[in-house]
Amino acid sequence: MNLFRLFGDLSHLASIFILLQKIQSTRSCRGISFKTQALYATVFITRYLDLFYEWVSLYNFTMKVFFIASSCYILYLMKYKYRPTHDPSIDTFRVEYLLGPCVVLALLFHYKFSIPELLWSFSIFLEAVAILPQLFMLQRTGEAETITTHYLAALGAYRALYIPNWIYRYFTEDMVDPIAVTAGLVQTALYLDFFYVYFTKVLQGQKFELPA
Amino acid sequence: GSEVPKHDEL
Repeated sequence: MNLFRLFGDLSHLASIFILLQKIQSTRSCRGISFKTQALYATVFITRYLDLFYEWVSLYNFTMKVFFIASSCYILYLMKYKYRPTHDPSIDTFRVEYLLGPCVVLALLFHYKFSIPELLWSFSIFLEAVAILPQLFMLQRTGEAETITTHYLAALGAYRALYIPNWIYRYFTEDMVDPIAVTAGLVQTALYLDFFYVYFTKVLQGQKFELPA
Repeated sequence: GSEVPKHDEL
């Protein structure tokens, strides 16, 4: 464990608490893509199956349980409790265009041809693009509530912090995970546009609005 | 290679 990874994971935790806070305080999931949230739940469930047969650490175990449980809880909130506040007509990204290629990529790139390793690879590729329905929705509506942008910023920071973590691990542990690194770089790159607007507008006290 | 990196990251 190094500080980059620790702060990355804490940022990931923070993003989920911000999202829950957004939903509870506005009593609405307006502006949140159900598709992205469903993809994240899929990512966690397919990746963390090793919970049942592999012990890494108490930290690792607790985080995995938290990410699976919180992502399912968010789906429940969106699908049932705050269902009327979710507008599927703006959440129109076709997720099959993400799922299909991720299945193919997992079949092509994996460390071992076994069910858990294929699912692990699939989850890594899927996580890289899971934010796209959300970013697509943002692009379509052209604006976002400030708290939603904090959620996205925390999520993006988590991914960004994993990059120095990999560099650090390369030098200190001689450890490289090419699949995770490649997918992670792509994932972080997807946030660059968002980060630009976040830093130049939201953090200057303005509303998140995309140029028309 | 056939070596599987340990999946110790989240």
